[in-house]
Amino acid sequence: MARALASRMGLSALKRKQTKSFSVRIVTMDAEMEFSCEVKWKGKDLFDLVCRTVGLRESWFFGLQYNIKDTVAWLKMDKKVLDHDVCKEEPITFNFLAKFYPENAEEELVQEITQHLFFLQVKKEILDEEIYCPPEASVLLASYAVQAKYGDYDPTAHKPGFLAREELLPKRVINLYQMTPEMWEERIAAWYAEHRGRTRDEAEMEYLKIAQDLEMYGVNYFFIRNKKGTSLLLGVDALGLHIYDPQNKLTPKISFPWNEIRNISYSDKEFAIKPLDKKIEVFKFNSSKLRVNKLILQLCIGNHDLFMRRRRGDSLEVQQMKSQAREEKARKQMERQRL
Amino acid sequence: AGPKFGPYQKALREIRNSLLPFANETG
Repeated sequence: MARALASRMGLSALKRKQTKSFSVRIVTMDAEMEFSCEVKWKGKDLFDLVCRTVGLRESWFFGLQYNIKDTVAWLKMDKKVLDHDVCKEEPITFNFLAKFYPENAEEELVQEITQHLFFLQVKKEILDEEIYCPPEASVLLASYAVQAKYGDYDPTAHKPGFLAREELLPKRVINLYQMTPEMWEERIAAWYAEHRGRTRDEAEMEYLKIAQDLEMYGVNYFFIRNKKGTSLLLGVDALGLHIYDPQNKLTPKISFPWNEIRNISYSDKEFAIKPLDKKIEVFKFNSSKLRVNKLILQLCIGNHDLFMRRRRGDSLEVQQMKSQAREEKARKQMERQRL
Repeated sequence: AGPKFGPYQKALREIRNSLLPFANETG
């Protein structure tokens, strides 16, 4: 109660401020920045400012995330920034992160900055073990991450021990083997040497092409209970909705592809997935909180929208971006050959 | 979509085999 009151007082104090502005800190995967926002700004005003500052045009994959109690939420574009349930202590902090994932990174991520932000986010999720990654894929991914960071392998510059300070593998993977750090480095370096000639963005794209085949890539998981009260996990991703046994986040028990879903709705805590095929039973479940329901529905709407957009073909904006990216790539390749 | 890990399958198999002799018994 006291906290809620203090938070409300904080908000009214902020709104009373003569300058009519407040400061926000934006944390991206590779930078931190501070902005002064006007009190009347909506989520979209701040989001657009961040995208412009970062130089990102493929903004539809991203969002501004904030922490709320024990969960996360995303800033709504059409709602005032200060009307969100954010901690009002300045600077108000938001994480600029990918909210939606592409079905195919190579086809859909056009700009280098988009690919780079995805690469950094996915790499962190793998190293933090939020995405399960088998040992052999961890080693191959590490070798592409090293290529992206260090450029071509050069035995005269890259002496043994050059990777000693890098975090390259999930701890779980390291613990599965009786291998010294030197032995791991030797293996990663051997594969790194194979990637000669790959530019940073090519190596990062190879990384994403491998990572996107990992079962947990791009899936948002939520604890739910079915009508019988059984604990289950709901997964929301680019392809649809998936129901998992809580002991197995890799293989769904049932999947509902977006194009086979007629309607998704909730009232209070009860969620209902209505399949297109009327012969298939409506799947009803309860999530833990109303706030979680809102987040699930937001992710469903956004992912469904992107799913449909992909099947309609590229917009003019994306066609232009792709043609610019192709020209830029060709120019860089010419430059490299000349050198 | 093609087979899982499509063109990387050979590399992944090689890495898996090279790690095998060092696997913990509990692993």
